[in-house]
Amino acid sequence: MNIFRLLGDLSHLLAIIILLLKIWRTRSCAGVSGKSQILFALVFTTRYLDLFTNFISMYNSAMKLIYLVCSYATVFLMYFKFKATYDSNHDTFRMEFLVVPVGGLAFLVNHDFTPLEILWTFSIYLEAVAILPQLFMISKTGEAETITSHYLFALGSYRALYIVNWVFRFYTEGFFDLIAIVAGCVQTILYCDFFYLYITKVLKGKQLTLPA
Amino acid sequence: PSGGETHDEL
Repeated sequence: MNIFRLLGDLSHLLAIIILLLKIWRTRSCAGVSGKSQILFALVFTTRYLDLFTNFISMYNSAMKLIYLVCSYATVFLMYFKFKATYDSNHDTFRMEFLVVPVGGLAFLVNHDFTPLEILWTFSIYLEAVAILPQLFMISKTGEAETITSHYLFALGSYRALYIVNWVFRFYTEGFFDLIAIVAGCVQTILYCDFFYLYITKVLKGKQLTLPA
Repeated sequence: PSGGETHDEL
């Protein structure tokens, strides 16, 4: 464990908590893409299947459980409890356009052709593009609530910090996982224009609006 | 080693 990975995990946890609290306290999921949340729940499910078979540490197991519980709780709130506030008219990205190619790629490019490893690879590739429905929704509505932009900033920062962690681990342990690194770079690049808008607008107290 | 068999990252 290194500080970059720890900060990355905390940033990820912060993002998940921000979103869950936003939906719970405002009793509304306006502006949030339910499809992205379903994809994130799928990412955690396919990545943490080894939760009970491969014990790494208390921290690792606890975080996996928290991510799983929070992601399913978010999906539940969006599609059941606060379904009336779910903006399905703007959340129209076709998830199958992501899941099918990612599933195929996971079969072709992986470290080990075993079910668990292919599912892990699938989760890594899927996580890289899982935010697209959310970014697409914001581009359609042309704006995002400030709390949603904080959520996205924390979520984007988590994988950016992981990239620093991978550089650190390469130089200190000689460890590198090319699949995670390439997918992590793609994932972080997808946030770039959002990062620009966040830093130039939200941090100056303005509403996050996309140029029409 | 690239991509260890056990993935120790979240």
